[in-house]
Amino acid sequence: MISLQGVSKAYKLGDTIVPVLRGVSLEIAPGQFIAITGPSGSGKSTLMNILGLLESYDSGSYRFWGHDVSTMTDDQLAGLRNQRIGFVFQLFNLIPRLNALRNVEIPLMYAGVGTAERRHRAQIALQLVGLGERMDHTASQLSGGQQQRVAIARALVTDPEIIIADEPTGSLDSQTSHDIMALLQTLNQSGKTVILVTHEDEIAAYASRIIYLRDGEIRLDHQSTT
Amino acid sequence: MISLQGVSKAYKLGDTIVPVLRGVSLEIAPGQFIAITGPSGSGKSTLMNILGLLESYDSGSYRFWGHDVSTMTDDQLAGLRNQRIGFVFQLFNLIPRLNALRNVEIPLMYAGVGTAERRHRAQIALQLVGLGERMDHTASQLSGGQQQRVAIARALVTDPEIIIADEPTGSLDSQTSHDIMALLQTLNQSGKTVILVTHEDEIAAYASRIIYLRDGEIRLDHQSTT
Ligand SMILES: Nc1ncnc2c1ncn2[C@@H]1O[C@H](COP(=O)(O)OP(=O)(O)OP(=O)(O)O)[C@@H](O)[C@H]1O
Ligand SMILES: Nc1ncnc2c1ncn2[C@@H]1O[C@H](COP(=O)(O)OP(=O)(O)OP(=O)(O)O)[C@@H](O)[C@H]1O
Ligand SMILES: [Mg+2]
Ligand SMILES: [Mg+2]
Repeated sequence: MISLQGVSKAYKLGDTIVPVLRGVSLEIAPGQFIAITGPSGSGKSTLMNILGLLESYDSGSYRFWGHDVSTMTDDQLAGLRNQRIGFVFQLFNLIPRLNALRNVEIPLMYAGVGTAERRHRAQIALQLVGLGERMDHTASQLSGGQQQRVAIARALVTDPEIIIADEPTGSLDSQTSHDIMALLQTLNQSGKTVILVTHEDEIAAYASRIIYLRDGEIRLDHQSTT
Repeated sequence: MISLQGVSKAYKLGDTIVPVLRGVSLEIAPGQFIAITGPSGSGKSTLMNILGLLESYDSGSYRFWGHDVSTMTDDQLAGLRNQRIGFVFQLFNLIPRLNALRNVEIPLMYAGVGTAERRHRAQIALQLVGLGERMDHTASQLSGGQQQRVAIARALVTDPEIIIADEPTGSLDSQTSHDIMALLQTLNQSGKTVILVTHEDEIAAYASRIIYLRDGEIRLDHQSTT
């Protein structure tokens, strides 16, 4: 389903080149539950952004269901992102002045879903993450952990086949974190692919495959067989 | 040093009143190391903002070194914040287009520190949090954990007597988290008061006093005597 071969990426900063990913290769089959871990600055978010079709790469190849992503137009990429991928950003990326409900409705607007269905699905998604009582709060009227949960609800509302979550429990207390992980586990058991970045061993333990990234390279890629 | 008596706060949202803190009382002596923990949405950040003189409260009293905070002018509050308190925000609040060095220099500019000394102190603060190689990156050219560390460096650069840190390790891997906690521990041992919000038991374990907040009330306030 997802095939990365020797993907490299560097940022240019004035005269300096900052290498960030150095020849990353990995294959992801449908229905896998993968945790990506590694030190701060090792390239995890950059890798997630490339997987989520949000950022380009400099060399190597990325094939998505056999199609070379570098040959796709911006519209094709936007369509794929909207229909196939739910992305939870590390820093949430909510629209501050819109309320939680509106923020979660946005991907459904993009997908052309009608008003009544859109509202209903957004309400369900917010209830699933425990925010039924906060739907009318704007993003700036929510706590850190509540904003994170709006970002999760927004990623799930289109019922995507692939969920990419960059640190989805970083701002959550342990009870709420476990509720969110139980939700992701249920979605994974129903067939969805879940790829999550985490710093916490307890959260990584929900996955059946662990990838350890360091200095832009995969140093460990372990699929448990139990 | 800090004395809160029956402090309450509510937000007004259209016709609804959202109570957030309900009669919070606590005394903080100089040199304490306090961890504040509790569920998402329980009022921790609101409490930190009030302690840090960033937000007002509706009823009760807050005395800072014996002075009633509600009688202070905005200028007096701003002066106190700049000179006595270093605040690490849960969502960092960096200036995206300024580089790390400039972001860290800002409190020193406000304090009237000269250019050469300001630059030197900002560089030291960034080195202390492991970002010596990233000083020229803008906030948007940094990873989540790097941005968090810039926010920490900025809070420490004025050498404040009170450090208030809202989830300072939320975006950090465990090695980097322990480096940051060791730094806060050293600062505490040199006499600084450290008040930190955390969801992680391992991080709370560095403190000698734990306060548990739930639904806007202190449910536990425990000072260990070892
Ligand atoms: N400007 C606001 N208007 C209305 N309600 C608000 C506002 N800011 C915060 N709240 C509400 O106040 C409550 C407490 O928020 P606060 O940010 O203090 O929680 P917290 O304990 O820091 O949570 P977290 O662990 O998720 O960061 C939340 O339920 C939140 O929805
Ligand atoms: N736009 C950019 N320009 C230059 N360097 C960048 C840019 N974005 C990221 N970087 C650098 O790339 C490296 C990897 O960043 P990335 O955000 O992928 O790390 P990460 O593993 O997600 O870290 P964290 O755990 O702290 O979130 C970092 O060292 C960062 O400074
Ligand atoms: Mg990251
Ligand atoms: Mg908070």
